[in-house]
Amino acid sequence: MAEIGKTVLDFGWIAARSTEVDVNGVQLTTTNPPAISSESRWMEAAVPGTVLGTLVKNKAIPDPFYGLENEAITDIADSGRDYYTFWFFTKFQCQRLLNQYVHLNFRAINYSAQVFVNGHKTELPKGMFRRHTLDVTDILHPESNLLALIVHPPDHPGTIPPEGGQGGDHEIGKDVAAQYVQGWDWICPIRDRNTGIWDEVSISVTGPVRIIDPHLVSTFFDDYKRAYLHVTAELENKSTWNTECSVNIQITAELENGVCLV
Amino acid sequence: EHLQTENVLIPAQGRIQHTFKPLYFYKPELWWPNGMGKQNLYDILITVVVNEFGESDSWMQPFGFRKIESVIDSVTGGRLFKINGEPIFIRGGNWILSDGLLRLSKERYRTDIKFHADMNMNMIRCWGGGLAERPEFYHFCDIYGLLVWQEFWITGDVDGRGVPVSNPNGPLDHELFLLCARDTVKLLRNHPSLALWVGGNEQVPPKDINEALKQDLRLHSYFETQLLS
Repeated sequence: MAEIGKTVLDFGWIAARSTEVDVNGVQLTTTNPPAISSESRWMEAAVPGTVLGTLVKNKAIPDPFYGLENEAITDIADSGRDYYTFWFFTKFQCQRLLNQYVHLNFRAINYSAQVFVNGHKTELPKGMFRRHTLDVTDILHPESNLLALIVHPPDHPGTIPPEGGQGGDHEIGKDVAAQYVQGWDWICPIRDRNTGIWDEVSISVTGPVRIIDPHLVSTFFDDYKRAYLHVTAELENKSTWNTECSVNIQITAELENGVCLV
Repeated sequence: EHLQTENVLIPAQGRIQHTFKPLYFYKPELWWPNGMGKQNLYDILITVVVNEFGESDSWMQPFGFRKIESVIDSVTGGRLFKINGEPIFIRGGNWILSDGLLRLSKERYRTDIKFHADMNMNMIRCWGGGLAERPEFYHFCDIYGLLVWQEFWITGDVDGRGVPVSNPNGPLDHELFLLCARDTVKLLRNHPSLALWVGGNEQVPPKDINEALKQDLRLHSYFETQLLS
């Protein structure tokens, strides 16, 4: 039975270079789920993290921040974007109740991706600094669920001139992404341009109504003796009927020695 | 005085914006930057209970009562800050990110930010060529009293300067930039350590992006009445 709340999916991830995977996302999340074995090219993945982080974790490349080892790592400008386009895969369980809704949340992916859940595909739009929330309620299985993503690097990874410089050849500035990855005067270039699922992945279970992005603002009067807290939140009704609900707000402060003011 | 319940009706498959009646506090414990006082935080818990279903969702966030004022000094051209009415001498450093492979663990954030506090700093500036830092970064800045100057993803070197001039109109997709900016603001806006949004590093964003950011980040007209401070 699923409890209301969020579960972070930060373990059990595996990854493989897309050019070394022969099946598609539907197959990966239905008939051909991948596994690590002596014959497979799949490896333990760093999620959240980057492709380069996964490769370092598996000692497939040297640590780029040790000595001059970064010079030994293939730059995306030389390899092409496909070289750093990676599949990521994991499994998760979520046994929801009637009238419960489940969302799959990505807090940031660099740069674009296609997501597959139990054979269902969703195209994630571009952009390094945006969240993605997918309603997966109707496609979940009561037992194990299969999740796969193919993550693509920024559209304009650019090239690094021999002399280095501020942001390489500046191509990365065409995308909405971190710009330091082409190197700066004090930063070595990041060979995969930080491609990956670089922030939290989670599933959240709610009832018919869910809370979205509350906003808290305080105002002060009389030399800070009086204050007001102004709270606004979006509420989304997932159900197919008009819903009456009560919205509660409670503010607590820990005074001392574990004593709380409610 | 710090517990409130309100009833709402939400249409089928609809989305509403609900504003609570303002909650009154008498002499709240204020949040102060490192070196000026305690970093007092209140836990804000919002829950939704649906008739004939029960608890449907909940949300919790530590929150600090503080007021930040910032103006450009007409004499020196420098930026002045006041926190809770008190002037503060900013001692800060530049932050790119803590790890080039984006291994952004809570423990790494906690250690790095506590180190800044231990150095008696009170502000971290997140450079526009780096990241919009993650909520855990801001959480530890809340805890240790580091104000944050957060820039959007524009740098002079990549957007507007260089030989030849590179990307003078910024990223190709301005709507995407603004969508990311709006989403980032919603992700981070409740942290008391968040002091200032800045359009970019050493360069203003393209005119349409800059205007849109100014428009979206302006003080809501509700807070501009004379009745409110």
